[in-house]
Amino acid sequence: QFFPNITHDHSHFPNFTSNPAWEYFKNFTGCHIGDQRDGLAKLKQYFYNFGYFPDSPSNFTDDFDDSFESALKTYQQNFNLNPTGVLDESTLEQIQRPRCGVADIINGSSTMNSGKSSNSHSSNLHTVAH
Amino acid sequence: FSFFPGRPRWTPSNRQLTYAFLPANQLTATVKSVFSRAFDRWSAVTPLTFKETDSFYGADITIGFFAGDHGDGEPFDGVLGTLAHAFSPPNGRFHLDGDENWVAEGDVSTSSLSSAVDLESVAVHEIGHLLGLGHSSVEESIMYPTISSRRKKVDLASDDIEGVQMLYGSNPNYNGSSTSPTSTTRSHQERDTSSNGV
Repeated sequence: QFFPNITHDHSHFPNFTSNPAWEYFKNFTGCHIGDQRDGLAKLKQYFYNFGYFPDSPSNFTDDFDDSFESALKTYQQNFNLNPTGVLDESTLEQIQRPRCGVADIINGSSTMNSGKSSNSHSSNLHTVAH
Repeated sequence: FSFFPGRPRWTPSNRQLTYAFLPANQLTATVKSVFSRAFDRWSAVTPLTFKETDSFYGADITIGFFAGDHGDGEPFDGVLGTLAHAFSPPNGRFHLDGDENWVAEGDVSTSSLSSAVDLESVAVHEIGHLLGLGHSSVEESIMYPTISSRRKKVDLASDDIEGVQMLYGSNPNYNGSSTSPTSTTRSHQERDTSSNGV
């Protein structure tokens, strides 16, 4: 869908909202280790897609466990957020932003912020096609 | 800046790269010119050149808009979310989500659509991947992974330039400053619109 002329009348297009799945993530505000929330497995899938999570998607549960906290902290470091390991507002806001589909960590390799220090996930992160 | 594992890049014998658009997309000249401008930003700072060709299957870089599952194992997800992806050298595939509300011309920040996405901004970012750059944590850089809707961000930052020049060296004509004569104006615009979020 192209809008070459910004002054074009868009009124005949539907009023889109953000991607529903990613919008849903804002329901996890304040979630931290030890919590269990419906749909948290979807957020793990998000982290998996972008290279932060070592587990296979078939193993995802709705538990906020150690490995998810570690992945979350890595993500927060990469995006210059306070690495609290908690799903705070600023982290969820960042997660909901439109982004490039290329993973941030590929084969455990990243020189974003987290890559400058040791990363417990780095030996067994999944490989993505890119 | 970062590189893909193994630091893949186009070989020294292939510095004049060709690109082609998926014929089925039937893109207009206006849309094609957006990609041309995006390529120019990278060639301004490197010895690489980019030339459009009609031969889709003979091109080094292939550009296509696709919706949903398009066969590479990385399906697109509709409006916003994932906008595009590109592969590391020498693969050359550059895919954009056909469901996005792309803006190819004009001031994207004034779009009446909250989900409007600036095509040139995304193109400049993905070309960075095509050349071998990974993502960067430097928020001002082109290779930062996220971009808000209705935001234009097309000028290479020093982080981007340092990264790509580590792979290919510098363009002899590059003067070491901005990649755009209007960068000051654009940076101002970016600050004005960066709080839009999604």
